[in-house]
Amino acid sequence: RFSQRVREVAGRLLAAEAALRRLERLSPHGARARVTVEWLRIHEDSSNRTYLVDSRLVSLQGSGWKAFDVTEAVNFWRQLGRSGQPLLLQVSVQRAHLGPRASGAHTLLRFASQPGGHGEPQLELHTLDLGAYGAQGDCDPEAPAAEGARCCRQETYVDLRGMRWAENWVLEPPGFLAYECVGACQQPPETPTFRRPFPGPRQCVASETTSLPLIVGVKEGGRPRPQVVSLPNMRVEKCSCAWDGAPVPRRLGP
Amino acid sequence: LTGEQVRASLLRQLGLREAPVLDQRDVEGLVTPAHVRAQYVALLRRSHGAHSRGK
Repeated sequence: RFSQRVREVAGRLLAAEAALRRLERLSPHGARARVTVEWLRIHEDSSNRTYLVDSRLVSLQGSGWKAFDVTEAVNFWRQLGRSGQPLLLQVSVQRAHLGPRASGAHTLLRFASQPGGHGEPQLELHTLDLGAYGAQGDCDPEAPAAEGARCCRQETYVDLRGMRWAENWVLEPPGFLAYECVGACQQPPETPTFRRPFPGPRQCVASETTSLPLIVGVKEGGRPRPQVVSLPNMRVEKCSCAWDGAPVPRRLGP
Repeated sequence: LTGEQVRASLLRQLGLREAPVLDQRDVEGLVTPAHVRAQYVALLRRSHGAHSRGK
């Protein structure tokens, strides 16, 4: 299912009950199969390459929905949109432990049939318009964030000069703009046919960060010496609304 | 982000348990060599260009 702007995606696969009954006879208890989803990209010169999207072990005795996150593949595919190439996701199944029946693992795991389909894996795209559901960029410095205000990046100055532990130790910088993510995120409506694969609400989180370089004094042989240190993820560059653990769309190639 | 988080990250990066105590006299005459300052400026520039991605 598509909306005009594909932004967030949930992929679902279902193991059919009929296959599970057969597997119980064929497979020892605890047997698992590895289900791998790859993005198959065909280049202009007709050469092709596969990119791993998601891979996980699936219990052959289990049942229920298995969510595979294909967000990255869909985002990259969208960026190639002008080429008119369809999105090709390749699903392969292998037995977790190689044995005489390893090559036949794909026959042990079956996917739910769609009406009129033939047991192919299903791909459901759940999309959100980030114009309404995303973060709004930087907060208005003139207007303090009110309760329930939309997710934004707020300036926060960390003054190292005012901290006793930093005294005579941190030589540069005297302080820095760190920023923080504040505000609320609009929650998508839940429909009876769609159960979110990510638990909990969407939250306003730092989706891109940069490092903070410092010059500190380190003692060597009883005498101090200036040294450069880079602290990762100290400054927020971008805030986004995201489910815990879900990737935030970005413009990058594989 | 709090000062305590900066302190903890700094200690982790330098492999220290405690922040060193440096006297004012120790750092008063301390001059940052040109190559150290150049390294600092290069990292500052790079951090403005390259973002690492969180969740």
